[in-house]
Formats: sequence, C-alpha cells, structure tokens
Amino acid sequence: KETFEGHQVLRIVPKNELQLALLKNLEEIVEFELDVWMGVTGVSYPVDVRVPPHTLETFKSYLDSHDLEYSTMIEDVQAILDMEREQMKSAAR
Amino acid sequence: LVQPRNTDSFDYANYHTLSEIYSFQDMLVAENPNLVSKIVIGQSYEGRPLNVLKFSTGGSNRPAIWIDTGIHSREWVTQASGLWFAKKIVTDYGKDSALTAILNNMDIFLEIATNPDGYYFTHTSNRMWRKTRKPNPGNSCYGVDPNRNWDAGFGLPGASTNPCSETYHGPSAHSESEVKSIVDFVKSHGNIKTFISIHSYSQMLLYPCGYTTTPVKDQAELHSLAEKAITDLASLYGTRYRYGSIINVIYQASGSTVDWTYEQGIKYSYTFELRDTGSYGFLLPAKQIIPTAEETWLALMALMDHTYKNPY
Repeated sequence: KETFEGHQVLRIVPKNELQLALLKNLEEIVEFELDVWMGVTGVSYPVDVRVPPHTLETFKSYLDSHDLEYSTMIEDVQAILDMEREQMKSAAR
Repeated sequence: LVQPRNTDSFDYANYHTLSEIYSFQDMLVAENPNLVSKIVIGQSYEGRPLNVLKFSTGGSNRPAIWIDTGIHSREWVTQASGLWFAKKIVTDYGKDSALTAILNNMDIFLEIATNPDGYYFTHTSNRMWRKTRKPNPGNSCYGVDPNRNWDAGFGLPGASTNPCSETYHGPSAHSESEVKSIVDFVKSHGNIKTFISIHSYSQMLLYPCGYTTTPVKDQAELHSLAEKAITDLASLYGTRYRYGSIINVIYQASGSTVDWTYEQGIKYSYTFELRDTGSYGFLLPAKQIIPTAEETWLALMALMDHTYKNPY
C-alpha cells in the first residue's frame, strides 16, 4: 500500500498575473512530481499542491525564487491518513 | 465487525468501503420496494457493477433528475454525501411537500460510486487515487480523468495529453466505461432535465462551459438559479460558495461532464465542489460528512424544485 510519509500540501497564493501564469504550468513541471489538489483559479485565490518529500526543498526554492507566497496546509499527509484509518476501524467495531 | 442490519442503523457519519456502499444500496431497495430500485448501467473496467438508484413513484419515462457522486474517487465526502442523500430522499418523501411534489412527477437517479475501481483503490492501495484504473497501453501510468473524458471540447486545452497526469483526458472521448455507461444511459433515457455531478473540494457551484468562454444560451437562468442554490446552502452553516461558469470561476477544463450533458439538451447541468474546511482539502474529517451533506441537500432541493416548476 502506498504511503505518504513526509508529503506536504502547500497552499500558494498568486499575487499577480505573472505568478498566476507560473502556477498554471506547475503540473507540467514533471520533476517536482506534484499532485495539484486545487488548481489555479485567479489572482489571490489559493492553489493547493501535494509535494513528495524528495522534491520538497527544490520546490520550495522554486517558489521562493519566484516570490510566490506559500504556507503549509498539511505538514504530513500520512498522519492524516492514519487518523482517518483509525477512525474508520473504530467506527466499524 | 458489526454490519448494519438496515439503513436506519447505517453509520452516515463515517466513511465506508465499496462493499458497504453496495450493501447499503441493496438494503435501501429492499426496505423501500415501492420507491427505490437499483439499475446496473454498466461495468467498470475491473468488472464492478455501476449501480444507479432510481427513486420513482410510478409512471413511464418521467422527466428525471440525475445526481452522481464520486467520479473522482479520492473525494470521499462525495460518496458519503450520496449515501446520506439516498436515505434523505426515502425519509422525506411523503413528509416534505417540495420533495414529495417532485417525486410525484419526476424520477431521481443517484449514482453513488461513479468510479468504483478508483474508490476501491483508494481503500486498498492509494488513498490519493482520483482517476479510473484502466491501463494505458505503452505507458506505465494507469487511468484517465473521468471528468476530462466527455465528448465536449474533448482534447482541447484544459486537459492533459500525458497519461501520468491527474487530468489525462484518455485516448478518445468516452473511452472509459464509467463515462460511456452514463452517456448510453442518458441518451437512452432521453428525458433527463437536470444533471448534477458532485465533486469536492473548494466550495463552488458551476455550470457550463469549461472549454470555451462563449456563454451558453441559458447562462442568465443558470446563474440566477446557482445564486439561489448557494444562498440556500449557506443558510444552514454559513458555508460560502462561489458560482458561475466553469471557465470563468475555475479554469479552462475540456471534456467535462456537464458540458456534455448541456450539449445533449439538459439545460440544468451543474457541478458542485463541496466544502473545504481550509485544513485538509478532500481529506475531510468524517465529522464533516453530515454537515456537508445537509447543506448540499438544500442546494440540491433548490435545483430540483426549480426544474420541477420550470418544465421545458
């Protein structure tokens, strides 16, 4: 079973049209191995992407280098999945 | 493990496996034989039945409302809401005057597990799985985005040509049996008046089009009805939705479900993106299921009631 230890979900908010255009191409940058959870909508609207741990630093550097503001929405995806699984198991008992 | 003996003891406040969803459907049919029946409209790629619950008080080929949940398998709150909607329909029929009037004149079709292979895969192998599970010849990546696989602007910008992408449109329109089965059903029925496809998350209610900025001819009515629906939705917990055409509110998306249904003549074609707590995305905690379903139901009622009162 595939697990997601150390995967983070980052919330990025584009401030202008230039940043918006950069974010629109995110999914095509295959080396980051991103999973776009919530896609680009418009300036000031958040974009959520899941980033695997081995590309996290590179991706964050990419965001910094383009002055793209971001916050960490989920610190560790697997921790949430473990909670979800426990909840389902206990509900089924 | 304790299996629920009937749909009253079913735990609507928790997520369920595919087999539990299938069992629920059979229980609901058995308990309400004069109102609910199960139609199998096809098979998934891996051979699972594509079950649709039909809520009908009689008549023949009545005008109908279609609702589907879970075409993107990882959006578990949608399948969970579908279960709640199914129970709500049988509970409220005969008690709620608006729903009773609708069901006395129209049928409701509800597909709860629209992408069963993907849903099973999210429980067994990869919780993040969103697409179908059909292999792509010559490529190691599986699956197609079933919301980019419809014959409406198929293959235009707004879908990926890369089988490894989450928005891969597939080799051809309706290549996925999960999509083709709905296409065949909608065409053979011929009298579906409202089509609602439910996704999560990001709190939006959207209408066609996704592949072109040209407004559809019913835009004004669809827009004002969307406003009414999201106002009703917000009346319960204050959840605020955005609304508008797909391309204007989200982004260019080609080959999407409701663009195809609208082009088939189903005027009231809408797609939902259910609530986002701002913390977990589509990994919504189970305690959010019932509030999500409750508020969404108000919007669904607005859409269904408008359809009933505005025949075309």
